[in-house]
Amino acid sequence: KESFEGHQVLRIIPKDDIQLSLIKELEDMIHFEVDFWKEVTRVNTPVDVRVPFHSLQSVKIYLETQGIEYSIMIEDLQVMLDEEQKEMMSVARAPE
Amino acid sequence: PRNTDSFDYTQYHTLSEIYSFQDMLVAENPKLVSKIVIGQSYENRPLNVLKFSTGGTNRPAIWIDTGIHAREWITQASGTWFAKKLVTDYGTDPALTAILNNMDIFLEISVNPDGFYYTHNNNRMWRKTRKPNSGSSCVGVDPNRNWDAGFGLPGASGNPCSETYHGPKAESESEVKAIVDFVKSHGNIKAFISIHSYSQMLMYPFGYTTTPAKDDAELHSLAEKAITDLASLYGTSYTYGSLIDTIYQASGITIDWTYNQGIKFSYTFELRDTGRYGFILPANQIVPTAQETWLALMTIMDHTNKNPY
Repeated sequence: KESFEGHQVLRIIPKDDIQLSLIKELEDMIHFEVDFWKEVTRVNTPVDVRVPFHSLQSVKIYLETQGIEYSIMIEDLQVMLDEEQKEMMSVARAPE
Repeated sequence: PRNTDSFDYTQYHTLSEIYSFQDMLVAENPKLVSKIVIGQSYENRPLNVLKFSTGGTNRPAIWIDTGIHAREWITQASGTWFAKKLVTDYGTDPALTAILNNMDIFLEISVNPDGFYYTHNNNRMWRKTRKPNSGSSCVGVDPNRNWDAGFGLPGASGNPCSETYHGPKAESESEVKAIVDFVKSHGNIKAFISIHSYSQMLMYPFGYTTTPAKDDAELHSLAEKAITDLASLYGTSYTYGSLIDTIYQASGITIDWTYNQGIKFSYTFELRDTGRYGFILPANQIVPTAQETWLALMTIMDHTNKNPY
């Protein structure tokens, strides 16, 4: 199973059209391997991006140097997936 | 679970559990529910559609699908809840009873079963189909960019490694082609509702062009009523509008194709966004999400039933 250990999901809220286009440019930076959970739409509408551990620092620096504010929506995706899996397993075992 | 009453709707389920659920629902309600296999996925899984019908021949129909994007687990879970809701409310809820006495309802709980299986066993974040792409190491096509409506226009990617890859040609994915063939052969589908997550939106055509749909005004006012009814349960706030105005330009999408086929009431939902979990919406929110969405679905289905065209 693919691990998402250390992956974070960042919530970015573009404040103007320039920030919108800068966030869009992130999509084209293939080496970052970011995954847009919630695509870029319009100003003041949240954009959610899953960022692999290996790109975290670079992506955050990119956002910070462009003055784009973000928050961490999910600190470590794998922790959440483990919890989801654990819940499913416990329910599956309950009848036993 | 031995029957659909003991099925746990408050938990996420695997594909095989959903397949079993469908068979149990059919067995328990043989006069109301039947299962149609409309095709096979790339990995040869059956594309099951539940048909809810009280009789008649080729009645006007409503189509609902969930799970075209594999990782949007809340959609398959909600679809399962809807299936049970349809059988429990028929005969007790006057509005649903009136609908089913006049129309059939088709429900495809897992449009993309290969992708869904893959999310359970290999990669929880998988979105696309599982068909390999010739000349690329990247697998899969975005089945919501693969329809023959503005196919390949801006709003989809030509890169097989992109999450929005439109595929080599329209309807290249058997999961899409199966629905296309079904809709065309049926010929009497009056509403088509395709359910996604997560952004809390209700949208109607078009996605590939800014030209308003011919029925824009009616679609808009019905969407407004639907999201008002949805919000009445838990206060969940939705935005609504044409797809291109509400989110962004998207080409080759499901509801643009269905609308162009003459299905006026073509809508797509984006279910709950708590702002904390994204695609990992906790299981304890499945039932509330399904319940509130059901109110909006009923509004659209009721309007469709009362406004024949």
